[in-house]
Amino acid sequence: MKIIAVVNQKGGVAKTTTCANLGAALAIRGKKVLLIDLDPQANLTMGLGVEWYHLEKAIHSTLLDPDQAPIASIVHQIDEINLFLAPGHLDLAKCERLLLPAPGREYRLRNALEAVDGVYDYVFIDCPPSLGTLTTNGIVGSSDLLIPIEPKFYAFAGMSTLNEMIADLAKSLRIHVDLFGVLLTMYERNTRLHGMVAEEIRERFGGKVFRTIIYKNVKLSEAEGEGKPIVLYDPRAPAAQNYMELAEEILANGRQN
Amino acid sequence: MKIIAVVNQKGGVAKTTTCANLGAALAIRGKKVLLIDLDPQANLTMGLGVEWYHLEKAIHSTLLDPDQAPIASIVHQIDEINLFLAPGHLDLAKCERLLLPAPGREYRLRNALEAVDGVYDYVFIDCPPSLGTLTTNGIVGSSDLLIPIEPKFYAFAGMSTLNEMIADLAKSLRIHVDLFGVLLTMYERNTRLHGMVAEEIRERFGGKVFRTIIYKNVKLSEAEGEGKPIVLYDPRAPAAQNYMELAEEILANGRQN
Ligand SMILES: Nc1ncnc2c1ncn2[C@@H]1O[C@H](COP(=O)(O)OP(=O)(O)OP(=O)(O)O)[C@@H](O)[C@H]1O
Ligand SMILES: Nc1ncnc2c1ncn2[C@@H]1O[C@H](COP(=O)(O)OP(=O)(O)OP(=O)(O)O)[C@@H](O)[C@H]1O
Ligand SMILES: [Mg+2]
Ligand SMILES: [Mg+2]
Repeated sequence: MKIIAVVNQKGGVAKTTTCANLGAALAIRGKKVLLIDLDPQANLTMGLGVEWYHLEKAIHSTLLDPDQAPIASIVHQIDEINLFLAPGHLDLAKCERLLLPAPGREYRLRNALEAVDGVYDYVFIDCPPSLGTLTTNGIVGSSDLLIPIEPKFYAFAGMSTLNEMIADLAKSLRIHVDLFGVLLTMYERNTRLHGMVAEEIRERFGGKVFRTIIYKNVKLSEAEGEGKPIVLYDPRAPAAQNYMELAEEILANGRQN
Repeated sequence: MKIIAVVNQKGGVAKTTTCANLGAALAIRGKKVLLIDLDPQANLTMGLGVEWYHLEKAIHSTLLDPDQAPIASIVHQIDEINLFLAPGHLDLAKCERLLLPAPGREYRLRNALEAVDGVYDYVFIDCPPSLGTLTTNGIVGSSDLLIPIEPKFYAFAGMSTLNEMIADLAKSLRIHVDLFGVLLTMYERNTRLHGMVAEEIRERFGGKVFRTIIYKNVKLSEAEGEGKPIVLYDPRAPAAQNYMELAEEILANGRQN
């Protein structure tokens, strides 16, 4: 079971969009996929048509009381495909605070995932735009990181900070996390800036950068408003094809390398 | 002295871009402007050409030890205009954690700002994409909120959450914060979605929505890479004109109402 934290502390770089749509694309290709929404803003949950404010239990319940709310008890199936969601919730914000004094607070998600080991082919963890306790749980709970990057100037500054955090975690908690891949997102073809920065990213990360690029496509925002993954909402949209292509690249490589 | 927190917990909606460029535009129009970078990612600081990693003291020093690092001691002037910056720093992330047990932790910035009362015409506080201790300090430290919104489907969901947080703060800390205005950002003219959501935003917030719209313009990302406000980097760029126009609207109205 491949557990992939989708992480980038910069806001609005398509972490959530990538979880929803890569997850859906892999499910359509016959894989069983679990998505975990670790963001108090619950965008992933809303974007898949699940109204978190009506839920009694969600992933925050699991983090605060794993015996009372194991992952299996909070999972929703999405649109009758092999895509499953452990929903986010505003109360995840309380989690950051409540978990702070608890020893082993970084392992809550990891421990909860052991109970579903082998149930899914892929697990994607949608992290919030910060490097706090929630994102730490995402990283510690995963075997690999997928980093979506919008090719702009501070992409690199952000990557150094993220790298340092992972190195610290690896040392202090003695965990091992690989880089699954770097995904260029929100790419606008005719923009010189994107081309320049994308080039630098490929130089720095080499074969770790997915060949597939996710191009800017307003259909993604429409799909999110409809509460559906783009691959179901509009399979012919360029963005749907990009995410299907990314799924193919991942399945072909076994892992991005 | 008008102290305005620029806030929206959603990532990548141009909070930082608005602080830098509205601040610079007002400075060019003769106002004395202080910008405060409350984000551990320090994008505002980098985007104005200040390398936070070389600084001994920054705004985190002020929050942790106001006597040792008053605001006046950390301020940098930007590009020789009447624009001043209290820089951000990665160590702001530690602040969230270190301040958590401290009583009155929400007032740190407010208290520090009292020492520069009347020194500036406008103070803009750039908040991170979250509703934690740093953003709380920004809101409690301000008299008004400016909310940049990218007109997409979850703009409203986000606004409800933000409103609830402010209502809670107002009640528990007995503070009063007005809505300075809602700013439509990253707006793409030929996008039907933006038009639809912008319409709904105007219906909901009425006269609080600035008449000025900030249209999508890649020049903003170029300016950020050069470490300059767009109004200095390329005054003829459409985005520079948008932000000058916004400054005029604010000066004409006294306050957005
Ligand atoms: N390729 C794309 N083309 C056009 N719009 C996109 C694309 N990818 C994402 N978006 C839109 O951009 C916005 C930000 O994307 P998203 O919410 O996935 O980013 P995020 O990194 O999860 O943000 P946050 O840091 O707030 O969690 C969303 O409204 C989404 O629909
Ligand atoms: N009107 C615009 N047109 C084009 N690009 C823009 C515009 N406004 C902002 N940007 C770019 O979009 C990116 C996100 O903007 P910005 O960093 O200001 O958002 P933010 O809300 O501060 O993000 P965060 O939540 O991460 O702090 C930046 O690279 C910026 O240069
Ligand atoms: Mg997200
Ligand atoms: Mg910002």
